[in-house]
Amino acid sequence: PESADLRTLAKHLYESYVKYFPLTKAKARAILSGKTGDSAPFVIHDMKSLTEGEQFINCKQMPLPDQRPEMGLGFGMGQESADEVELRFFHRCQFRSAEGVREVTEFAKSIPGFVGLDLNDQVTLLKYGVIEVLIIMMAPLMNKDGTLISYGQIFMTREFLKSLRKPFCEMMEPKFEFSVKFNMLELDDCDMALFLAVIILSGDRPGLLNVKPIEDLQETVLHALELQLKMNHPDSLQLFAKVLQKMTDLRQLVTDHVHLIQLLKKTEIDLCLHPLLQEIMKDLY
Amino acid sequence: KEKHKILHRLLQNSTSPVDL
Repeated sequence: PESADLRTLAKHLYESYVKYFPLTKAKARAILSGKTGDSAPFVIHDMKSLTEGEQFINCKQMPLPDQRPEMGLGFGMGQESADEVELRFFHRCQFRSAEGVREVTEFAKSIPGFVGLDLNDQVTLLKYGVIEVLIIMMAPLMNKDGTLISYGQIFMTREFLKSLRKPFCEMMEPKFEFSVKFNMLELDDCDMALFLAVIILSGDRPGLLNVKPIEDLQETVLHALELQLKMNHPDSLQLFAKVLQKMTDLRQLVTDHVHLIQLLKKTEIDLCLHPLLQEIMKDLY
Repeated sequence: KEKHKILHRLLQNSTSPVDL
């Protein structure tokens, strides 16, 4: 009966994962391997294709993060500098990240027992967990050559991201290095759903008021993840341990990411950080 | 609580992308 409960929990978390995250690993891998019936994603590999990619997305009514009329949309203007295009791209990434935070919050609320926790602890778990979750969610969208963005409609090359000016060029490379290794574990969407819940329910986040109920919840999800990995990957030795080890790498990735954002805030005059992301990153590490 | 206004709001209600 106990393992039946753990299977029910796995199924529940998988269902909410599919409900709240629009681009699953299964869909992303199908796009990356050209196995969808739809057309291939638009490829961004230089500044010109970046501007064209923006046009492609605007045609599909994606809201712009900054709609000041004097900024224009950059079409056919010619005089717009690469700096401006890069900054606008960064703003779009922030807008998407804020939307990602909303998705992760809804997923967290669907974890049995989460909304029963002290509200301040729910905030702390999200504040510390959400960037880790967003980085894990990026992995299925990436391969060694680039990443899907805009819900899989666009593929942006790793070389292009490396060619941006400092420190933008340093933002994604560590995530590619992590993702290429993480993808070798070959987790599927159900494995991912359980792993994300384990990350969110970390009882060692700074400032938690009531650790015990969080640890109890995490323990149950850990059992469900262990069982899931044994059943789904019977030939993959020590997979459970390997997956858990990734949590250490994740914390370092987040620390480095937050430091880069803080550096950006100092060096880029025109940079405005999304209020939700500001809230999360303030006094984080 | 004031420091994490938006997170509180997201936790207590569903917020549409437009509100963000």
